[in-house]
Amino acid sequence: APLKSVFVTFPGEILKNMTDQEFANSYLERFGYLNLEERSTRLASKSKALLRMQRHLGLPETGELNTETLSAMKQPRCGVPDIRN
Amino acid sequence: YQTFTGDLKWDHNDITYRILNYSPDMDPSVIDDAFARAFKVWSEVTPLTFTRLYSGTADIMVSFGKLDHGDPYPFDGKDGLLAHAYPPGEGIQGDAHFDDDEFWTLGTGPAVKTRYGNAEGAMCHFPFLFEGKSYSSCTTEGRSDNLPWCSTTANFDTDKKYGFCPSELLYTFSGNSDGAACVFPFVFLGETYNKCTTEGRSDGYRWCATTSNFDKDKKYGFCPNRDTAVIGGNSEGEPCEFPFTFLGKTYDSCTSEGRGDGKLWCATTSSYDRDQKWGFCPDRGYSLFLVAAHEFGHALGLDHSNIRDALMYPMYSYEEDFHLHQDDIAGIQYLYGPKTGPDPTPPQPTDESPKTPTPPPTPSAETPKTPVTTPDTAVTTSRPIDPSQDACEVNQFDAISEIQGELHLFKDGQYWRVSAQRNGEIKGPFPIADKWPALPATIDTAFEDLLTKKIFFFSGKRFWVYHGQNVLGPRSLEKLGLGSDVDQIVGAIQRGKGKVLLFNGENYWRMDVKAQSIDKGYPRYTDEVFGGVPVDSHDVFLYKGSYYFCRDHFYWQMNSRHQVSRVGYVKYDILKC
Repeated sequence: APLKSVFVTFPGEILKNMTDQEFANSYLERFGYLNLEERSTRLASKSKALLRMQRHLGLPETGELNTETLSAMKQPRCGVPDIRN
Repeated sequence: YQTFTGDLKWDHNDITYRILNYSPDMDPSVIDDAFARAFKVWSEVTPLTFTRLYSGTADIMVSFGKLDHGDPYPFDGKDGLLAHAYPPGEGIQGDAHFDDDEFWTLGTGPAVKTRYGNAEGAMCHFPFLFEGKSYSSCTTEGRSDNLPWCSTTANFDTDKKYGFCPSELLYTFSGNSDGAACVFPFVFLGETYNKCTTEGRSDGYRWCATTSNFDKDKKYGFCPNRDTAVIGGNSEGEPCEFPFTFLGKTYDSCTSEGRGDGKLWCATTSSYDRDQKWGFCPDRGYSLFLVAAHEFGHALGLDHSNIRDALMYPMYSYEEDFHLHQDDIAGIQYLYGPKTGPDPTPPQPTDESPKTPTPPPTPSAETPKTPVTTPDTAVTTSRPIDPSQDACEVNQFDAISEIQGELHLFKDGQYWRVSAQRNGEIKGPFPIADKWPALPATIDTAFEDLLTKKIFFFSGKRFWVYHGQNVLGPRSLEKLGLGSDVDQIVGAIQRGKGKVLLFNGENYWRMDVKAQSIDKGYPRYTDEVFGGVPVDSHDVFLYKGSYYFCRDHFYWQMNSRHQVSRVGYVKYDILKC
């Protein structure tokens, strides 16, 4: 019978223990989709930022953090921001 | 496509780049080639040219680094962020950084260039057959010296073509040992090491001593990664150890067990549970060529595109037969225009070649012989400026010297003056014969004696001395005490009152101006005192307290402590073209 997977923290690895929401927020902020002024009105602005990101990267524009958007965020990429604040 | 705010771009088309360090993942020559091809992507569709510098400051400084690597944007370990670059400008602007926690390849797995053997440095061919067995990585099988090797064709048994794979037993890179192999064991801070180590470094790069005692000899180099080495983790550079145990279970190959991201890893000792030493297994890696071509796009002024197939799209994807997307072409040509003129051809004799008098240009020589057209526009253009009249069109001057407070630039019987006071305004050209009628058209060197205000001119094996309108000469260089083998003086630097240094290639002499003779103890070697400047400089002069050594259209500026303080363009930095 297959064993149940056990996840371990590997020494020396940069800890990336973030939830998908936290990861998405940091992505949107890092690459310029969520700008500083919008941080105070988080919910509405996050949807706007997701829309902006989806449009910019040619993804279906839903304004929601769906699987396709999350997967795009996890793709290897260039570190230069997409949108400049 | 997008450009950066304000359409940031270089104000010149002859861009320079410098590779500051190398990744251990590929042979330095493969990395050099990947960067050169990445620049070529852009030079093929624009008038831009890219020249590699080996010292000093280049427009685009290229480097590898990990995590915090000296700028405000740290990398993030394997995968995720691959690289970043800055838009054109001074300082860090224009520079490109590559995350060395990535596995850099040509996009399809380890790119292993061989050395020695009989394959003339060809790449390994994986898989290959050796004694009927298939190998997908370099092997030490069949050898007693433990050197990894590979076949460079699919079948060693039939073709017998092979070379040696990267190994610290074969060579190191960078450091100060000219690529010498590691010496094991070696001593570092009193400890003995039997393999490459990251001890003593904060950047995680593996190094070794190239003599048995680093503490004594200080000779070292960086260790190349073997193709079987793990990436990242806490055992960078070590090979997987099979079988290994993990949570009590034995593994004979890389596994993704224990991870939520599906990445394959292995232990580098026989027991992960005991030693906790691990790393990611080599995968296809990221194409350094493709990532570099993208980053250089930023360094030239392109921002991210939202066209998924464009090179400037922010996400990485591997493309086997790379072609620059029309969106990228449109973007870069918006900034720099399309490529004009023919492809480079072997150099032809031009006005740059011999330093001999040339006849004045004739009307037919000034007129472009064939109209310059571009495929896109088919518009005929002509050069509005006569190159023989514009100092900004001169690539290499015969001589440059500060005379009577103004920089004088000599070329083919003419000279220009640049005022240091009046914002660098260029005046001229003026015929040399009008002011110094005794001189020939080609001047190799000129300098003004700070004490007597006499002006010395050198051309070939002769020199002249002007004092106001009075002239002495021509006299032979031998009269100064220079050997008959000295065919010209290419530069002069005033050294205090009454002394001047005269340069010719590897040698320089000190001349006593009053006695008009060379001091004893000369010639001396230029690079012993003026380290870091080209020994084949064709112009050497003193200007605003700094020494300038020129080669082609570049200059190396050196301060009075003999440190190179800047490398730049004569045209843009000195003439302000």
